[in-house]
Amino acid sequence: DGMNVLFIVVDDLRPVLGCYGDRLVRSPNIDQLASRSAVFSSAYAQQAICAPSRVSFLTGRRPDTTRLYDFYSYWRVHAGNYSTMPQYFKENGYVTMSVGKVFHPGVSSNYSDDYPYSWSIPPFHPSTEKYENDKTCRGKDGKLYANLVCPVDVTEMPSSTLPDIQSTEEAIRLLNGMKTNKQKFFLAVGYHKPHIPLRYPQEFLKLYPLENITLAPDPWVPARLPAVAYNPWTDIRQRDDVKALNVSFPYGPLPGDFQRQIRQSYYAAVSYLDMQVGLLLNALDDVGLSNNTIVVFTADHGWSLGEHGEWAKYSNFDVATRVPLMFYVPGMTASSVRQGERLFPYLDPFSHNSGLVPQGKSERVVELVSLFPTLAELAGLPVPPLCPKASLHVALCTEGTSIVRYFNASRGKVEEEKDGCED
Amino acid sequence: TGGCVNGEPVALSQYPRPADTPQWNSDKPKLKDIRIMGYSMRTVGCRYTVWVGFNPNNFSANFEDVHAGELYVVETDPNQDYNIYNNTAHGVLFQKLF
Repeated sequence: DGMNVLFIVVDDLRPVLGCYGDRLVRSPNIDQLASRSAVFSSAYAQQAICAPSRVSFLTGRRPDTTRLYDFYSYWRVHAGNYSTMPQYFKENGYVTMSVGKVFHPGVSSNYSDDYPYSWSIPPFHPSTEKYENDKTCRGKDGKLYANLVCPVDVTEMPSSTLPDIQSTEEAIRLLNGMKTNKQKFFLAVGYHKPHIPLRYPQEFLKLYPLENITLAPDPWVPARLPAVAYNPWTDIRQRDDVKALNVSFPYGPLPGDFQRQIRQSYYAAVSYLDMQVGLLLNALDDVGLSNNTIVVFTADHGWSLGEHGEWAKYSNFDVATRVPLMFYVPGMTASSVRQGERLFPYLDPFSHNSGLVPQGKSERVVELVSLFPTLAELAGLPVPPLCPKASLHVALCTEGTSIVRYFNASRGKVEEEKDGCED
Repeated sequence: TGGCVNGEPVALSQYPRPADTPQWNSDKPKLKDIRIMGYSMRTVGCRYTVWVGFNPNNFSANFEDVHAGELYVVETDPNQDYNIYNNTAHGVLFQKLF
């Protein structure tokens, strides 16, 4: 009871992580978190697109109940006045704070990230977020473009920084503030990368020499894929470097070497993200809060890296809907450490290839819509009731069930439920 | 069917489309332009998807109006490249199940 919550949600991150078995990626900090966590290897989003997925898992309702399939409605007005997970923690005595991209900005969160309902203080957005789609990528001709593949010299960027760097700084500042404040907190940190544009500090390219990058194992449109199921990746086609390739609509394909460049930059952006997560978790140790803070790490959906001839999300394929999902729960998934001992020392992706294995890994199929009841149970709050079939008029209920029962406290392992032993 | 159905926990996902064939707004159709909804049911063993008619005015899906289907068995097709939905035995079974 009374544990804090650090909720880390990453934009468009598929499980290309060491702790999920990916051999190419450098993600030592997330792997270190996994080594102290319950890790779910079959976790799925309810819709592979930002706003609908985020509103779904933050309200604990499915898209057919939030009635948000695009970006242009606010559930409290358009569907029902559903309580959100942060709102529930706020109503139960927590200071709730949002840094970066947690709700999708704009109409779907009432242009306010659902503040003040969900958050105790105004949500923080990095000042450099507004340049995200500007022409900041230097082409071979030295000119600036709005590219898909965009390794940058950070010192040349507006304010000489990037949004996720600013988000980490702000989250650390808030953690330092909570060190003295005895109130429980729910801090949500939303990272933008590896969402497009794949804009990251260019030094991360060194981790992924192009000769080591292959095409997807199945880079063709499957013969018997129904046309309606295919996602024509229109968003990346609008980027200057993709536009210049003059690729035919809807099936392309992109030239092989450019496909490898996209995959190379996605991996580089993941290692850049891993660095940010490492700095954030290192700060949790610094302020002495690692022993009483639950850490959740997940993403809003995945991303196709050329599989089935597709890129981006916008489909029902596993590569677009499957997400990393892990819970670090002090005393449950990892034993507490002595004062001063570190649980999450920062690991430099350039010198560390973790090789750490998850504390407990479950193959069980779970859903992001279960996050709300799961976190309520882990924090010792009353678990919201399961929704009735028609729940538009019900403010507090969830359409997912808690998955805590798959964590096994005694051995800190995630144990498969014995068939028939539901408790 | 390859560990598909026997009491496994299920994850449900969905995706909207404006038309049966790809067009410029297929990735991100506005609510008013949604005509089809793809509902996916996945277990550890498989993924089954039906693309059915959808009415954006009353948010209703019509499971009698099936535009297309997908069925992938993870054991034999982990990358989901070989859609076996049209093998009628599966198709009928899953439509009933869904």
